[in-house]
Amino acid sequence: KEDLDYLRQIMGVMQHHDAITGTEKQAVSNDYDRLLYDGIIGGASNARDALRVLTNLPEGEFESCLQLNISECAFTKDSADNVVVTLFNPLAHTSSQYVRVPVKEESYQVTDEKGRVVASEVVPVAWQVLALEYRENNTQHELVFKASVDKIASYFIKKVETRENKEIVLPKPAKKSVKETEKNLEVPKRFKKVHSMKKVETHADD
Amino acid sequence: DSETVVQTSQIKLVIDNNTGRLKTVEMNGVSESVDQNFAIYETYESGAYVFRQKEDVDLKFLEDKVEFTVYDGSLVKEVHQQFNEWISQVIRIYEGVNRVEFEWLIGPIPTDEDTAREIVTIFDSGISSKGVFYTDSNGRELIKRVKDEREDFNPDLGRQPISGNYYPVVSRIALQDSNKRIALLNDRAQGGTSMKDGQLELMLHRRLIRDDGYGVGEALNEQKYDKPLIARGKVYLILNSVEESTKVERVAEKEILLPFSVFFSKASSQSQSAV
Repeated sequence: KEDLDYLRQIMGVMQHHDAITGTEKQAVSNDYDRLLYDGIIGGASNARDALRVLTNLPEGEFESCLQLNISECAFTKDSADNVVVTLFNPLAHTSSQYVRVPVKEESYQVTDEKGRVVASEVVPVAWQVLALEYRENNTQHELVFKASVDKIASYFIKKVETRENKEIVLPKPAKKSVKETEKNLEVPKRFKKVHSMKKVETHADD
Repeated sequence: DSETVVQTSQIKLVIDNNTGRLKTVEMNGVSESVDQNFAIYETYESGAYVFRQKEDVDLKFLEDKVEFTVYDGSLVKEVHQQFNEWISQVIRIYEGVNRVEFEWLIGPIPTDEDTAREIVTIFDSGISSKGVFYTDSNGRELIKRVKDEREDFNPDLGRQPISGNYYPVVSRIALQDSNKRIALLNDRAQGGTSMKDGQLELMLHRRLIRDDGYGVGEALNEQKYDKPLIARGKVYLILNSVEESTKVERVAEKEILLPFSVFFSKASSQSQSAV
């Protein structure tokens, strides 16, 4: 309970009206960040212990990636081969949602707990995001798949090497003519650039 | 070739190739013209507590042609748009998901000695809302708002006609006519309004130069590692019939604000045998 009590204390601090609205001084804001981060890390330790009991993964690391919102994850940035993604659904009903995992531009196969292949694709992260000098991570793509979770579910990500395997992962686009499908196969990447983007000059000072 | 169509089995988006911006949305059996853009309030007196635009300066819409790239996958379609050097966006639709996602990226906002900037996104539709719009009350009930009016007193909006119509938007803002309803759901508390019929506005990011004197004692000019912030977030659009929309918005709101918690582990031989 030590970690959870600490998180509770911090959440108590966060009820202050300045923390709610963002009208605290910058130094206080930084301190709130520090406290909240500490609290979340402690809570993640509880979550890890619980998930080791509640899943079939007693040795699982159950790492949280707190910067998934900016397409960063240290756990997957170098390799997303043989990675288990465990999802906890906080809603009181089964929910289907898309999950995005930062990965290198490679081919992956996603399977559910019963070993069934789940449709997935790799999409590029917007280049403006990549240009941010704050980002320490050089992951330029995200693996996207749809997960259906009652309470807890695990999905397995495995790197696949060949283009043939890559095609197996992809669901066949519906309502496409043979001609269109052939045309798509000629495109080396999975995504077709429809409209080219002009390079925008950026300045170091920005 | 004046337009680009991006669609899933449930949603059709039309991008105007001349402007590079969203032009039409079709979903839930409803079609509506929706011009989405970003705009800038230039302010001087604004602070952490108040939004007070310069009285002689109009809202500045981004007029330049937006360069965009479409990524057309089978699960997800994305339109990557660049509005200027420090505002960009990804419009995203997923197969089987009945909402349009706008993932915005703003900053660092340029400022100078006299001018702070507050950035909004504006969705302009043809829905005849007659000055009425709805904002949530801390994610619970929706409260009816009428432009330039208050329920209990006559407001003097002469000097600040826009900020006087701003309301907190914690989870959603919506407007409707007798047939159609358009709702924006956000991922964080923001300010929002509807200054014209059919138009919804959300303030996404602000970088200010003065303290407004109401308590904090600092200008709202957030820094991390001595650099001004770049903010990234999401706004979701749901277009639906008036009868159906509220329940769809409720479900979407829960998924947006209570998403899956994600944990990563290395797959071991043990975990593979568990499969």
